[in-house]
Amino acid sequence: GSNYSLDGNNEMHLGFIHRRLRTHEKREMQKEILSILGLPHRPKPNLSQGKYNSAPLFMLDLYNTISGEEKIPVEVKLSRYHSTTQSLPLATYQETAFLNDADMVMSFVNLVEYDRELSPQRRHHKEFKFNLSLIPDSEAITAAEFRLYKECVSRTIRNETFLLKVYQVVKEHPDREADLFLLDSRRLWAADEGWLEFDITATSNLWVMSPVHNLGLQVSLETSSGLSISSKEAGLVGRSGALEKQPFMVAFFKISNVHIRAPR
Amino acid sequence: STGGKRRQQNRNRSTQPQDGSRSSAPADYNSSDQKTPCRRHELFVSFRELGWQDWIIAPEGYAANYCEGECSFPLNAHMNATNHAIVQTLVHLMNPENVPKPCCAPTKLHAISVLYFDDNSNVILKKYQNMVVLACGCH
Repeated sequence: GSNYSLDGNNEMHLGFIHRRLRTHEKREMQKEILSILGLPHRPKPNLSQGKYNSAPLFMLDLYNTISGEEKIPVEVKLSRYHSTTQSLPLATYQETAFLNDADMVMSFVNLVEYDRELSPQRRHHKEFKFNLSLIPDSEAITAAEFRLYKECVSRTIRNETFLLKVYQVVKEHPDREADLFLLDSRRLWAADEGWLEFDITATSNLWVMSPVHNLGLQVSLETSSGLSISSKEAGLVGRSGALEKQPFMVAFFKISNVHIRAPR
Repeated sequence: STGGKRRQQNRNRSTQPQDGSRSSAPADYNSSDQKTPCRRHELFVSFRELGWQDWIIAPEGYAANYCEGECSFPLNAHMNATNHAIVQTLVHLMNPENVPKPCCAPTKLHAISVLYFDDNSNVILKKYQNMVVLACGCH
């Protein structure tokens, strides 16, 4: 802040000098606050994708839930982007429950996504990968979710349903399908619209403990008659979709030991 | 003290000029004249002023308060001035050089949450316990 006691010694004195900080004072203040926040340096994110896409909006919703302050409700921000006014809040009751118990929440952007247009007899699938190696050590994942946005598919008949399956990639092979482990499956209506969340807590803990096993997730879809279709046909939003509907992953953490601030 | 003496004291007191400084009775443990009452000062740490709004999403900043001054026990409190004076006197008699000066310290602390991007554009929401002083008082 600007009104920091600057008369040299450590004692705080009453007579604050209300003036702007000089450059070196500002740099000292920045170092001090970064050390209190437990950050080695100030992050320099690459925000070419814009500051408010799906993950930051979701996290801002969690932040507002925690701080309970009167902020602009996130839905208002979202409706600015959407023609439809879906009423789904981003953070569901379940996330709020995780939130109360967590010391830290982290969202991860999807690093890779292949829409393998394979020959008809092989199935379409979409791959997602998240880099969990950046988690500060001493953090334990208490819950993790994979979030996908589904738009209403108006082309097909309204009461068509799709079967969506989420797999963990266990082993990859160059010449054939990867070995997969089914994590979750869900029947969706073509007319459904909103966020889908899938619990990947166990998978995320495996990826943290053994990064070599982090081969990502696969999502596949088929119609009620068993025909494999692409996620785009089923209305799932991928990298080419709207920024605020991009798929992402979110993990809730409990700190196993308190961050002790190094004396400066 | 006996009643007579007390009457004497009362007579003395009423004749004394009303000056600001207090007599240096043994219970009076402070020589400093001005008594800064126990107070909480607010410093606002503005992330915007630090030029960090490109990576911190929320909040704009936070109130980093601190406490200063001396405690005074409200007379109707559990530890009232008389008990306090007796305790101080006893401590003084036992160990003259370190008469405890009641500190004024945070007695109620509050967490803040900070929402920010990391170097890889992932978003982190972190709770920092005991960052804001909500109340000051005596320990």
